[in-house]
Amino acid sequence: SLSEKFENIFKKLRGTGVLTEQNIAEALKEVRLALLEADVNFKIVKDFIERVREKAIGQEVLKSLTPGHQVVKVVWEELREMMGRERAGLALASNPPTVVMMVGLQGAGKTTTCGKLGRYFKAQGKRVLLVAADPRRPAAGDQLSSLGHDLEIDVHRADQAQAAQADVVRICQAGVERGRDQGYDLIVLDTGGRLHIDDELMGELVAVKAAVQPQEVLLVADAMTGQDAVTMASQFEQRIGLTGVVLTKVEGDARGGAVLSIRAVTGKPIKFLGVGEKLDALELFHPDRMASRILG
Amino acid sequence: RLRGRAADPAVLEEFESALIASDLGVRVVDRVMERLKKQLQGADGSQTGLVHRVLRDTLIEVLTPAQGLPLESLLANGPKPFVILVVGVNGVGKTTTIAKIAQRLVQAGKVPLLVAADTFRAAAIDQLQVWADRVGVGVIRHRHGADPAAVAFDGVAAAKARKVDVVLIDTAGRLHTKSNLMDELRKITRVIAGECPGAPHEALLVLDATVGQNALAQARQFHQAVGVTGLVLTKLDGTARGGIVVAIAEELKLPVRLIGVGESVEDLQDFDSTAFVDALIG
Ligand SMILES: Nc1nc2c(ncn2[C@@H]2O[C@H](COP(=O)(O)OP(=O)(O)OP(=O)(O)O)[C@@H](O)[C@H]2O)c(=O)[nH]1
Ligand SMILES: Nc1nc2c(ncn2[C@@H]2O[C@H](COP(=O)(O)OP(=O)(O)OP(=O)(O)O)[C@@H](O)[C@H]2O)c(=O)[nH]1
Ligand SMILES: [Mg+2]
Ligand SMILES: [Mg+2]
Repeated sequence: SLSEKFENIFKKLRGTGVLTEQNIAEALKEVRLALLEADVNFKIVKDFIERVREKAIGQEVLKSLTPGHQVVKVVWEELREMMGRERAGLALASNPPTVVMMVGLQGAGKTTTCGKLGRYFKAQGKRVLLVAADPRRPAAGDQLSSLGHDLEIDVHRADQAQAAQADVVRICQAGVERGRDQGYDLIVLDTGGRLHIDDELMGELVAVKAAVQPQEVLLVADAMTGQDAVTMASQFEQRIGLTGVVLTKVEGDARGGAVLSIRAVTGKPIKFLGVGEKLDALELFHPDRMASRILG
Repeated sequence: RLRGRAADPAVLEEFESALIASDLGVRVVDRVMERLKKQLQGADGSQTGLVHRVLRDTLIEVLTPAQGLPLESLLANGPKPFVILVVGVNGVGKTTTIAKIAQRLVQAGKVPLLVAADTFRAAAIDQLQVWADRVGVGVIRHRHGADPAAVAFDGVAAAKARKVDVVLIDTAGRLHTKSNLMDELRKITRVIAGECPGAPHEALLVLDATVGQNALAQARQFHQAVGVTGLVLTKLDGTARGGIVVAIAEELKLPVRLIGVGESVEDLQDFDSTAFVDALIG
């Protein structure tokens, strides 16, 4: 582990008074390696190392800590800072309905997460409407309907005419209108996966957002995402505007450095974690747990 | 005797960053950069064009195990029915890739049969059915929740009876860390082999180009479970480069058969290591 590596690096420094550029250089090398191997974007790593170096240099080595522990402490605090301290989860609007729009790359877990959110809020006594807004992927509407059926949650699907037109804006508008008229507390829009570099499809999301004015726009991202997390997340943030992030497939063994990259470039809170394929596999984000997993 | 000129560290750093950004992984990149510096000894490293050329050659050479036979030659020299098992973690593009391969086979005058062995995920069978109808091929399917090994067995049996050329078996996405699901995959493989000795003739692991270092763990575990014989790298139409295949090529020597470059049924290409390397370093 990183802490153990630090112990070895700093064994020889016991008793020296101050952390110097020299003695923390080796430790910072290990931090860089650990973060890169954890899939944190290399530009984010560079900035992170710089901030840790500035904070650590000149620090008095406290009597109670070894120099190794001290550097770990700085790294840890800096990571916690980056992960954010906002409360995780989703607050529903005081005046219903709350409209939540799910966006992200293909296969990230949006449709499944819609089901999970539905289950989560239904358990709190809320009335939830899921809107099948992906007219492109084969059987996408069937997938959401099947989840809704299992959870006994209503699913709004496009009528024949809308489906034929595949007008996502109209489908979302109709879904939100119905949700509003029929007194739902939460309306979740399941959009189709798309590339952040697809101008037409990103434009479609901008149009949906303008038309239905959601309270939340959540980026659904795969925890195993590599260096591309920065490009992807910054494009979704810049072009669409996000209010939060859901990280999926977290229960695997990916170190999850993508979460740090996504936090760094969007500045938005991680609201939930997907921790399994079943619909009860949804957790609130835990910054400490995530940080220790990234450090490895 | 001619003495080499050192390469500009800024140029080396730029190449190094490009490789890190492409998910090659820091350890692989360090090794590649060491090989590059060795190759540049005695040469004029101040010429950026030369450095680029040597790096390109180095990467192409490292990727040699990844450049294997194309799928068509496997089929041409393989038994009939040629059984392909498609595996991988959740959401990587297995089902869509099967549709693409089926389309390619139909266009080549072959008869594929699809097997809907993902009996777990919502509407997985429906999704494969839609693709089958579009491409014009048959599907062997049971009800949602059925035993996937039973579906795989029926699929292979039907393929033999109908004398089809290729069987494409779609399985549920699963994380390689879930031992019960990996055991299920082992069982599916055993059952297929029981019905058709030698099958699966190709075990394709589908990898998402957006995934980082975890793809190496995926490759190791799936290889251990079913004996992967080929890789498919999907979503290369995005900005991710899938550089992790370099580490997989070095460690597991697995060929990349195909790449996915979009969501339409024709968005499938053969893997070309030269084109792949050019995408990495421009
Ligand atoms: N292991 C695991 N699998 C998940 C999780 N969330 C979603 N999945 C799986 O990931 C795969 C893709 O999920 P979908 O919900 O279809 O993803 P999507 O973003 O809607 O996909 P597109 O609509 O095609 O963009 C499915 O196999 C899901 O069961 C999770 O937290 N853990
Ligand atoms: N851009 C792009 N999208 C792709 C590609 N291949 C698949 N997809 C998309 O990725 C998403 C997931 O594809 P699926 O075929 O359902 O993936 P899967 O591995 O079968 O998913 P599970 O069965 O849920 O594990 C869909 O939205 C596909 O259209 C590709 O090469 N490029
Ligand atoms: Mg979906
Ligand atoms: Mg599938």
